[in-house]
Amino acid sequence: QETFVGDQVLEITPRNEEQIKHLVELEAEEHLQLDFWKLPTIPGETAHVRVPFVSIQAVKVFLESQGIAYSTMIEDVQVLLDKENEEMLLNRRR
Amino acid sequence: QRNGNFNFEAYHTLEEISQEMDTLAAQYPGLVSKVNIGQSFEKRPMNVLKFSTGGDKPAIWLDAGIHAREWVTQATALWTANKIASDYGNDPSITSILDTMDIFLLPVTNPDGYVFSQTKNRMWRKTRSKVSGSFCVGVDPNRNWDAGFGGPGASNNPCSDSYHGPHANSEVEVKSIVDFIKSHGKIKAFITLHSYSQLLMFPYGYTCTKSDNFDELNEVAQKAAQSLASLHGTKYKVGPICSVIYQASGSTVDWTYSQGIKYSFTFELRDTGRYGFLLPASQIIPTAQETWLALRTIMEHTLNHPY
Repeated sequence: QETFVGDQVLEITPRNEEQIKHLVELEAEEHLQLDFWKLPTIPGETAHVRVPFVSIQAVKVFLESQGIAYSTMIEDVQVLLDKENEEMLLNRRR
Repeated sequence: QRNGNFNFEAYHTLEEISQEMDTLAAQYPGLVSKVNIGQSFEKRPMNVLKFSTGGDKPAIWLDAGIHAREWVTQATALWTANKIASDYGNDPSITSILDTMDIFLLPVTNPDGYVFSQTKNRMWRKTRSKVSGSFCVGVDPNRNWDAGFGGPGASNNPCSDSYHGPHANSEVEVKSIVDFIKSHGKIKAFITLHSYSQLLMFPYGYTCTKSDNFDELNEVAQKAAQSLASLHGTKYKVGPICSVIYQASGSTVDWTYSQGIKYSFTFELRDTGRYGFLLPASQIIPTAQETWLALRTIMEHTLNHPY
């Protein structure tokens, strides 16, 4: 089973069309293995992307260098998944 | 919280969902039956619950879980199935809907993806079909419909999560629904359930131009979102897919609308903005309860505005 230890979900708010273009370019970088949960299309609207642990530094550096605002929506995806698994096991026992 | 042995406050395996569908059909034999409309790529059955009081009636279609990882949608669909069955004969609104129309409900639209998300990769969104010439697996089934297929908002890269597939209806899961809808011929409303960030949308997704029925669809959706919000205060954003979230070609409700199904809507259920697809199971029931109010509003409108 694939694990997602250290993966984060970032909430990104592009200010203008140019920043959206930068995010689209970022998405096309296959080696980063980004999983866009909500694509960036409208300035001011949030985009959400799951960033694998190995790509976090590169992505954050890129966002900061382009002046694109972001915050961390999920700190560690695996922590949520572990809770979900525990919940499922508990419910099954019930 | 419970009905028999089934716990609605939990996420379940495909087998458990299938058993619950059988239980429901057995519990309400004069109202509920299980109809097979095809098989998935990996040969899992595509089973629909049919709610019918008999006769050859027009119908409303509901489906959930076309994107495998959105588990709260499959769970909401099953809760909804129980609600429809138990309210018939007790709730005047659902009784009059079912006296005039049938309801078809497909709780797991992408069974292979659902199983894969439960056993191998929780983030899996696509089907599990093999793509010729690529090591990547699967197609985004919500980009695979014959409506602006291959246009903006879908990827031609088989490794992308929004890969549209080699051609429209290439996914057997999509084709099975297409064939069923066409052969039925009297579907009057088509509502598809996704989950992410509280949206209620209608055509178009492949283009940002307004549909001919924009005003009416917007009015119905606004009313449905108000009903939904009345229970727990969950705020939904309402509008055409293209302007509310992003341009997306080949989507389900664009195709159903092109087939003349005027009341075509797509929900993105609550994620609360904190959990994405990983909504805690404790929120299944509140999500289903509030969604039901919106679904009922759309179904009532469909009943009262025959076309």
